[in-house]
Amino acid sequence: MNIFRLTGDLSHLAAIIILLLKIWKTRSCAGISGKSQILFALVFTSRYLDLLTSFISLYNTTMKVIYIGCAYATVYLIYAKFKATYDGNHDTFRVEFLVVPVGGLAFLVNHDFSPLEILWTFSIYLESVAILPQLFMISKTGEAETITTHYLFFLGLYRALYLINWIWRFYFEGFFDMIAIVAGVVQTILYCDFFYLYVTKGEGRSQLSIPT
Amino acid sequence: RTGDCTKDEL
Repeated sequence: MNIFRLTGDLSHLAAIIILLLKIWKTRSCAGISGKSQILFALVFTSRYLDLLTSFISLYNTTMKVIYIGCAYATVYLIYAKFKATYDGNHDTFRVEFLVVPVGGLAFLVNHDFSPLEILWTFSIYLESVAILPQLFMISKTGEAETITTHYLFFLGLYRALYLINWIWRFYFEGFFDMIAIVAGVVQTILYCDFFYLYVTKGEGRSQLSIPT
Repeated sequence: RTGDCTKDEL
């Protein structure tokens, strides 16, 4: 564990908690893409099945349980509890165009053709594009609540910190995982446009307006 | 990773 990975995990945790609290406190999921949240729940489910097979550390297990729990709680709030506030008309990204190619790629490009490894690879590829429905929804509505932009900022920051963590681990431990690194680079690049807007227009505006 | 499936990262 290095400081980049730890702050990355904490940034990820912050994003997940920010979103969950935002929906719970405002009792509304307006502007939130339920599809992205379903994809994240799928990412955590397919990646953390090793919870059942191997114990790495208390930290590892605790964080995985929290991530999975929050992901499903968020999906529940969006599609059940605060269903009336779900903006389905703007959450129209065709997720099958993400899940199917990612599923196929996981079978073609992986480290080991075992079920757990295929599922882990699937989750890595899926996570890199899981935010697209959310970014697409914001581009359609042309705006995002400030709290949602903070959620996206921490979510994007987490994988950027992981990229630094992988540079650190390669340099000091000779460890590197090409699949995770390539997917992580793609994932972070998808946020660049948003990062630019967050930094340049974030201050002093109640709504972040993304040019459609 | 070279086969050592130590998925120690989240």
